Amino acid sequence: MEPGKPGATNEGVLANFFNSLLSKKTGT
Amino acid sequence: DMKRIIADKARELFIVCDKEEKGFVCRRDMQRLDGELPLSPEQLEEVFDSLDDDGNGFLTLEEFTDGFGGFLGL
Repeated sequence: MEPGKPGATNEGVLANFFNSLLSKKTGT
Repeated sequence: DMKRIIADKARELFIVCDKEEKGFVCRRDMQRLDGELPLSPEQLEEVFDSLDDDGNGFLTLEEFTDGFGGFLGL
């Protein structure tokens, strides 16, 4: 995977979103 | 029960997006996450579009839970 690549998959963005939400949730 | 655990977790995450607990997330709610999450406004828009299954501009808990299940590979 190459982050920041224009053709980054939708799934990658979704995974990033959920991962970020999860870590935000556990971090607070 | 795995389904229940996922639904509970999805609900917790949904509330992070739906701060006023309206029961749905709109595009504006999503854009407010810019700064809180390491995603660009374009990426947040992309997430919204892919989760909003029926494309009506409102992201329900059900759609959110489906997306979350998909993310977990279910």
